[in-house]
Amino acid sequence: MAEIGKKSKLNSGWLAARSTEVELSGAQLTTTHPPSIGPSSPWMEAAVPGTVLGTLVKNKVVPDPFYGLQNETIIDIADSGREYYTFWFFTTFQCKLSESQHLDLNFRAINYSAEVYINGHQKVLPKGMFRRHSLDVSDVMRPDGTNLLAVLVHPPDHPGRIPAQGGQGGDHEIGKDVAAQYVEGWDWMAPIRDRNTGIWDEVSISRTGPVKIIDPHLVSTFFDDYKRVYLHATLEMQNKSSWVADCSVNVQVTTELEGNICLV
Amino acid sequence: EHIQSQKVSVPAGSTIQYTFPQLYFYKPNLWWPNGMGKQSLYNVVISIDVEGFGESDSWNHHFGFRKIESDIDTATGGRLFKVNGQPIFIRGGNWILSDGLLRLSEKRYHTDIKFHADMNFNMIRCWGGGLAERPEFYHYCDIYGLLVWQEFWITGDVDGRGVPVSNPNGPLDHDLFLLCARDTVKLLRNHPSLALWVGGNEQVPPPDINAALKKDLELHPHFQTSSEN
Repeated sequence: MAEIGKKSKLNSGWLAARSTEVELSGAQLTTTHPPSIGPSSPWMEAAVPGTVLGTLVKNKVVPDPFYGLQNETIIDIADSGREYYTFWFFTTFQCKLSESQHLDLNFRAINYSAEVYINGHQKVLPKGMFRRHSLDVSDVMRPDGTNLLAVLVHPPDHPGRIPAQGGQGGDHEIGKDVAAQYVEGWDWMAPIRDRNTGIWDEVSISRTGPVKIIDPHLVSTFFDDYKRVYLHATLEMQNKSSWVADCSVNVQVTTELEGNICLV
Repeated sequence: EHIQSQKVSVPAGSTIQYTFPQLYFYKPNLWWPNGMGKQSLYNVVISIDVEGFGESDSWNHHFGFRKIESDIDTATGGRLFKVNGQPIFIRGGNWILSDGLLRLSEKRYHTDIKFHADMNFNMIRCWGGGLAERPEFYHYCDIYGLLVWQEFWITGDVDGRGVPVSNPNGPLDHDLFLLCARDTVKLLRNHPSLALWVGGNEQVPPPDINAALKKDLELHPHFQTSSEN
């Protein structure tokens, strides 16, 4: 459970399954029918942060593509279709909120777009591999503190096709998306079969009171041959409450002298 | 003088931008690239207490006092860098990513970046066809004094070259590209190792994207008065 101002990473306990092998909806997965791993289950342990291909490698469904010519044995998204690499990811997390507290669910990056379901409620995450998403999920927390999260991750819109002769960026279709371009192969890299589809960077939850800090910016200016120096700090403050918040905003700069001894 | 507390009221259901009065430091320890001095880092903590509630949120980040300048040398066409007023001979390594399946562990970042420092490098260039590297990457560049040259996601081979010409106008959704670029800048901008943003690899982004990036990354006039003398 995240303390105020601290984030808790959700980087373990994730399951994943190919979307075409899951008949349940996101609302069902996060309410009445949470998934589990079993002999006849399509679900497997997931790599989060990571990619769909990373999850398949982790579960030995496909070989590691970076050994020998093993990449040649993995079906490319151009041949399999985008649905083949469209995957559900699922996890649970503990959180109970007190009055006036808020919980944000944070994705630092997803490739390429996603639908998020939490305790039966849906949120759609827009496209783009290099953007953060922060969802206020306070209103949909379960009273018992156990929360169910499912994420349906879609591959890039233009995964492209790898020409027989290879080449820099394959057929260049990936360049139509805002995504990494090496994934269609380059002179130093074999094509990545799923084009790096997945929740490829940190997932976390963070708990705040009524006012949240967003993206502080620190800048320094120097004068008199670096003797006189100023630190400029700017931040955004979001008041999520329905009343005017009178705040005390504090900044403190310390330097570690030795071990745990700090100079203020 | 390195603690400050200000009273601010935030209207209901709204977001405001707030700038603290500047904090004064006398001869702080500067952050230097690998081989030029120590990588001195300060810990900056920002917190908010709300009347009637208590602590509402807090944030902390390592911060290094350093001034990085660079410009194109008209004689050679090369880019010259200065850090804290001192010219620096750049010895760099090219970086795309530590693992093609994005198994981007902190341990791997630590090991690889320390290796670059051990090789006596002082800069890593993140190629435009790959990732905008992650905060964990930048953290270790801050620690080991590796300047970072970070490119956005444009390459000549996928955006503008070839027969027929590949994506001459870059990505289809220019607004999305800029949204991602702005978000990435906000994610990484406080790292002292971040030295230079570049539009792409061997290619200038489409004119509207390029103009927007240049405008957004321009030094604010307030900071142009900063000088060593």
